[in-house]
Amino acid sequence: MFELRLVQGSLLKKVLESIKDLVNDANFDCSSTGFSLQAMDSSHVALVALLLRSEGFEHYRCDRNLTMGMNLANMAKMLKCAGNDDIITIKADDGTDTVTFMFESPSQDKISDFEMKLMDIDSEHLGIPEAEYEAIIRMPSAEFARICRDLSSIGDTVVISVTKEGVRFSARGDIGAANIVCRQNATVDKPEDATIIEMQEPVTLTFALRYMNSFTKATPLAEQVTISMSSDLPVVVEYKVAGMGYIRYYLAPKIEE
Amino acid sequence: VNQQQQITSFFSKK
Repeated sequence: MFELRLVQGSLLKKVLESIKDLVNDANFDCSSTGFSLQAMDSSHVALVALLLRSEGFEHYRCDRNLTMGMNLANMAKMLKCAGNDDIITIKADDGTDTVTFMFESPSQDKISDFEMKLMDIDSEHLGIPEAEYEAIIRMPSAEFARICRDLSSIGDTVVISVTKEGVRFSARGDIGAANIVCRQNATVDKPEDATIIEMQEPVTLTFALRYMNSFTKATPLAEQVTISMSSDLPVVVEYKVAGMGYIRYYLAPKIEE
Repeated sequence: VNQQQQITSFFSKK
C-alpha cells in the first residue's frame, strides 16, 4: 500500500494550483524516494517536474513502486475541499483503481475523506540530463511574476538576456515595446529579496509569455525563483517546495527561422 | 516566422 501524510496540507494545494493549468492528466510516481511527477503540456513545448521527498512528509509508506494516473483538475477540485490548516493524507491500496484524500482539521474535530478514480495514462517519460547552465538568475518570485504579467500586456513573447549588466526582460507588440532590467542586488536585509546573477557566458533566449505566466502560478510556494539558461537548451524555472523538494518547469525556446 | 521547439527534441526518451 501507499500512504503519505502532510501536516502542512496547504503545500499540496499550492502544488496542484501550480500545475493544473499546464497539464490535464498526469502520472504520479510513488517510490521510496518520494512522490513525484513528470508531465508535458499538451503541445509538448513545456515540461513540469515535481519532487516531494519522502523525508519531507510526517508519515510516508510505499511498499512498492506505484504509478497513479490522475486528472489534475479533478484532483485540484478535491484538494480545494481541504482547509488551509488541514492535515492531508493520501492513500492507495494495491490493486485498486482509486485514491483516497483524507483531510483532518488541526483540532481533529472534522475528518473528511474523498475518493477519486484513477486513470490509465499513456505518458512519455523523458530523460532530463544534468546540464551546465551559462547563466543562473535567482530573484524574488513575486518580482518575476510581476515582470511576466506586465510584459504580457505588451507582447506575446519575452526576450531574456543576461549580460554582465544584469538580466533584461524585453517584449514588443503592436502598441510598443518594454524593457525591464534587473541588476544583481545581494545587499538586502532579507535574503529572499536578493537578486543574484551567476553568468559564465552572456545568453539571450526568447520564450512564449503564456507559458511563463503559467509557471508563475507556483509563486505562493517559494519566495525565490531560479531561472537557469543556456543557448539552445530549454530554460529551467525552479521553485523550491519548503525544504522537501521542488517544482521545475522546462520551456523550449522560440527559434528564429 | 517564430517556431516553438518541442521539448521532446531536447530530452532523451526513456
